[in-house]
Amino acid sequence: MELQIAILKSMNIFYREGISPSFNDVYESVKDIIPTELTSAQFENNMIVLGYIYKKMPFGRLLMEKPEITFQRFFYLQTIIETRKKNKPNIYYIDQRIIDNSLRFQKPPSQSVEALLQSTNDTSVFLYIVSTTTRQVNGIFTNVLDHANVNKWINDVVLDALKPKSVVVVDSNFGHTISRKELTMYDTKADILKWLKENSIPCTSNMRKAELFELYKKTPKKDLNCNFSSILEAHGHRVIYLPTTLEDLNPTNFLWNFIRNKLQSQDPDKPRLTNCGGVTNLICEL
Amino acid sequence: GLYKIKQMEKELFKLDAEIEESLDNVLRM
Repeated sequence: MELQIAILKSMNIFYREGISPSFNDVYESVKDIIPTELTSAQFENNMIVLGYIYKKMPFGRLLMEKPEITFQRFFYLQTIIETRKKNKPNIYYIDQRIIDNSLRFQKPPSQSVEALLQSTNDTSVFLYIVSTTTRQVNGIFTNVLDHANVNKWINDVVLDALKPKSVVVVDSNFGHTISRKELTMYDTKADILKWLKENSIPCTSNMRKAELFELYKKTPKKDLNCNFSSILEAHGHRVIYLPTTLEDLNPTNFLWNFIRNKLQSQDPDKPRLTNCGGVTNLICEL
Repeated sequence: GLYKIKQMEKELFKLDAEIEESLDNVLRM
């Protein structure tokens, strides 16, 4: 995040002077703001990942951040800063981490983690919600990260844990990691009906299975995200999405650094979940 | 930790407002 802030500071200096800098100009300028071991090429690559592009303008090319990234950041920061100003704000973070013997506790990849979970028996995902006010953690370990499980967790656990009118922060790519079970004509009529109702598609139990399946087929699946945000919003909470480029602003990173350090200090040579009381105990310790 | 995050949120927000203005200057050229 320090690098990102230094880049923005540097861009601001150039723009104020009416200059459209090159990647290398920004690299040289950033080196004056913070020390960096990145080469010019690595730095340029980092900037591209952060969303910087050359935009063709009547006066030439202009290096700038993609406006959609700037705007997303604005809306996120505006909401979170306003919320923090309130007396005892109820802010929660929903996060998920891969739990395996590597003990890296990484976030699941953007695409479905289904294949990863199926390929090995000792890997699971810890799906949890943490409050930055009460420091409470509520979570589940699961081997099946699908919409049904996530929505059940939201309904059975999260809604109980949340204080009224809470703000829930979720990573932008959270929904992409959750797999969706595709229905086939071999599924039962009840399953198809259940799916249609869960996704608010008008239908009745009097309809024949063929009609219901036709409705399922015609429903554009890409628009159907995991509907956890609509469940939360229906209960008066607000869900805000943390842009991918702002992941460092998620305090859950501190929690996992704490756990990593704790595990390392207990058995620095060969840390294993089994010989250090397990992640659950460490989380409880928090 | 959380204090640092709050500071960074405010710094980014302020910086974005400044850039919005300075970038407009370049775009008007």
